[in-house]
Amino acid sequence: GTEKRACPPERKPQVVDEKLFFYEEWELKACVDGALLAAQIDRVNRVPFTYQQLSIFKHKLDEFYPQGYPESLIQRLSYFFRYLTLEDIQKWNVTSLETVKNLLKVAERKQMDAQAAALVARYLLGKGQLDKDTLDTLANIRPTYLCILSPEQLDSVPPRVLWTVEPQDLDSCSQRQLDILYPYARLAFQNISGLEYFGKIKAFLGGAPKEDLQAFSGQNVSMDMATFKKLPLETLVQLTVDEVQKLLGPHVVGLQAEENNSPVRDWIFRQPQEDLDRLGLGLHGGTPNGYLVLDLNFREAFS
Amino acid sequence: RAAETGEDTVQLDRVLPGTGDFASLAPDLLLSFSCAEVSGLSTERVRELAIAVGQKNVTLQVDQLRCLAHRLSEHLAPEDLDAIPVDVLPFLNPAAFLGPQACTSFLSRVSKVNIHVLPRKSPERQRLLLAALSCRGVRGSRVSQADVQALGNLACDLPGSFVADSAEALLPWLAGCPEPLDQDQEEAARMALQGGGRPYGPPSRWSASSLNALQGLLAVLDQPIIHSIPKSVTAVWLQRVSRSPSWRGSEL
Repeated sequence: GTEKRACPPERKPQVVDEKLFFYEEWELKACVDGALLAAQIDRVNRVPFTYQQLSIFKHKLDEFYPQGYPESLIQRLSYFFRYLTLEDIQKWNVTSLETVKNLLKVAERKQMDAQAAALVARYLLGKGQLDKDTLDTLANIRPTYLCILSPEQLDSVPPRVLWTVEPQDLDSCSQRQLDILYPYARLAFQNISGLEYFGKIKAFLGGAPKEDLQAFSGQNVSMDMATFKKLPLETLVQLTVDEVQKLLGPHVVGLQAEENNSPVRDWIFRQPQEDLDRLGLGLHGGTPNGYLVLDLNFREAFS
Repeated sequence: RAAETGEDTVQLDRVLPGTGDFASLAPDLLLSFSCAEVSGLSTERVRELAIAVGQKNVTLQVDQLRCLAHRLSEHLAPEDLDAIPVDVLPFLNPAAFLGPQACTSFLSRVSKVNIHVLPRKSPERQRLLLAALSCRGVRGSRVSQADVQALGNLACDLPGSFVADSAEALLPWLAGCPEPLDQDQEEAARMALQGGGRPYGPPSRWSASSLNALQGLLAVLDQPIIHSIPKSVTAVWLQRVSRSPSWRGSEL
């Protein structure tokens, strides 16, 4: 069954039309080539092909363009865009804002937020600028694209986009991006306070300075362990045991399970053991009473 | 940013708190409110703002709908549901409408609105579906035609087990759902169609009107099903639909 069968010459199509609907799976694989599909992608979109048939067509196009689809095809993809994956889109060069807008329209309300974000990312990589209309369209999709924007582009994102950010949306952001987003988010949420503010700013705390985290520790925010682990390491290790205890509230017991993992491990190393003992969680690895911590980065200077 | 949004924001900052009647504001101004501004309003003022938005038929962005709903869920009675914009409904917390009367009242409205503004697997959408099933008293994975009608757009999210156990009631509804079926639903639908049960019957007896009725389910057909349909029926039908883009229109 795995033997590759040759296309019977009379079954080789010259045009994409409804006759292909009746082709057996093997015939589609053997007879339809990527060049024909690329040239007549508009016809592919006109016939109500099944998911299985479309999947074969996509495979053919992928074979024909192993380095990614050319922009001339991307511009004409229309509905076929819905069958493309993130990996496909990440190979593209998109320079036309018109193309981006058309494909975003196709993607709209089709559960294609990730593809839409990837498309925008490819466009921006080519130094493309987003106009207000496109940014407004983007405001309706999950902002998973924030981490691919440059500092200047982050500055063009409407503040209301920040209200829809979920913590996982920023998982791939660099420290520099988080450092930019945090004060921007603070500004966006300046008119709310208390737990509502914390709920919103939580996603951005990977860029928070020590002073802000210290302030939260006095506000009964009960930070969850997932958020705590995303705090900037350099800032986190400067927090005292008392501050972390107040910051985590009832979630402080979560430190136990994370004792051997970064960043909790790094934080423990920097705390006096007697302070850790006071938590009653059996955390080990803090600085014993009366000892000093030498920064090994200075080892060469000593020698 | 200042050039693009600053003007509106400054204007709103000045206008929202001092406006006695939101209905007197121009639609453009209502369109540009931010979540921060909503957060600064009292619950009653949020309700007034929502009503004004509904009256002016203003189309809000998802984040605006979400924060309006968040504030409205705090104190909303079933009788208020008719006054607020329908787009806000999918974002309301169904837990605010417990009890047979309140949940039925909420479900009858939310089932008719476009829930596809919410991502399919979003907790909000799942919460709505679970609340709707519980409101209908559905146990297990069998739903009646009346249940499907009552669930409305929410029925598009019923998982494959429901499709398998309630094909007759559910398949015609799924055929019109605007989003593609997920894999689980797709496999269950294909099995049911192949099985030839009601409402479509065996593929060997399908006509052009059966194919028309299948709509979104057409994409899940596989080769064995395609070859079971009388070829003359499919060929004529395909020729007709390929020349008219209307099937794309209905998909959209």
